Amino acid sequence: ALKPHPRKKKPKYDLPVPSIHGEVSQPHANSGRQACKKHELYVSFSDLGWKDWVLAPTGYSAYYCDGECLYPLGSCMNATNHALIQQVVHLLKPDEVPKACCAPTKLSPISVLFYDDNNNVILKKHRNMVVKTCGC
Amino acid sequence: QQAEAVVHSSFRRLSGREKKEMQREILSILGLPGRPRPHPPLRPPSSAPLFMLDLYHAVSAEGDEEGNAVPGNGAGMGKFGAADGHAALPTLSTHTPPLGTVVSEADTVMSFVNLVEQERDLLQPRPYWKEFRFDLTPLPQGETVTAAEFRIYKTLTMGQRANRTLHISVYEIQRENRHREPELVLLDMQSLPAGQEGWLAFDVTSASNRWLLHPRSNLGIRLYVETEEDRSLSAGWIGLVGRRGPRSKQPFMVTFFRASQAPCRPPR
Repeated sequence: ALKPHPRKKKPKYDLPVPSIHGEVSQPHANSGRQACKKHELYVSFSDLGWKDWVLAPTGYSAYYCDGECLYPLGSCMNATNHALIQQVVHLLKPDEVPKACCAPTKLSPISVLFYDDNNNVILKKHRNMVVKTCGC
Repeated sequence: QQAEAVVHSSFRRLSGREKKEMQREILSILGLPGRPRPHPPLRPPSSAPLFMLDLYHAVSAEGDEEGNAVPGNGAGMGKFGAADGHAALPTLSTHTPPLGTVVSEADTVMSFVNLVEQERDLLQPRPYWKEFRFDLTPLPQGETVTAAEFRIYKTLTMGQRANRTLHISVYEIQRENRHREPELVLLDMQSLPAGQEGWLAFDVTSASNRWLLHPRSNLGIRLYVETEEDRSLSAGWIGLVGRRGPRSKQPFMVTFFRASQAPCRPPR
């Protein structure tokens, strides 16, 4: 709850100090970097040679965040780790550090239909298993 | 389409090691065993896969709608709310459980191909019957059976009075006796007009529970057909399709499982 003292040593992750009006200074804002955004990497199961093994789905979409966060904690972290740490810092100092934009907002189920070794068909449903939506 | 093409080609641009890592991650997320099916048959029966594909789409659609009722028409549903591709005929029990509860609450659904089929038909003395046996894959870890169905397709046949009522009953073969009839336990029974065509779904939950817990007790099921005057008819003669019928109409069994306790997510 203590207000950070201006003359204090800059924290290791050069946490931007909110200015008097409460806006957060953006060290990377005008460096032309791309803002953090959700990306999709699609893996087709026929590429993996699974076509006559997995009946459905036909592929898997891996979602990930990439790009410069509006509130960068430091460039040494990838977007997801950064989001988790920022989320923790936000919980500790909600007034000073905004919520992380890339934190997953929901876990979704995923199902798969495949043949077992005896040619029986099996449908498996996994609840709360994949991240499809985040704050970006 | 351009954006999709970029996404679709992105995996191919990964290095070999990255592709392997991605493949391992997908196998872990989907809970699939490590390697593809060893030797897929040339022309496997397609009735079960078609049914399961319908189920997959119903379950996936429900997952996206976050808990709404599983879509699909209610009227033609099987006893346990199978998807509409396999609408079953009206059954004796008027009460059909709320649409899809067994399906939407299931964590695993398994369909079993019909391995062995024997019958006593027109060339032998009555009563006529037909037997089916299934190869039940071992029980998935930490899951229990919530429901099981035996599904068989009835086609239209000539020489049948369309409005005549047929009684079809399914029994579990509990013990075989060498020189006498086996010991049978009634599992389910349905009455339908002879002129009806479509999938029939019989509740075999109690039998499948026993088979999965004691695989050796799996002696299969036996099906009888009778008229209202209790006259025995052969299954084939009234149009019930067996293992030699069209691949998309061959009989199969489907079992619904639920995790006994909240499944803990495997550490990744």
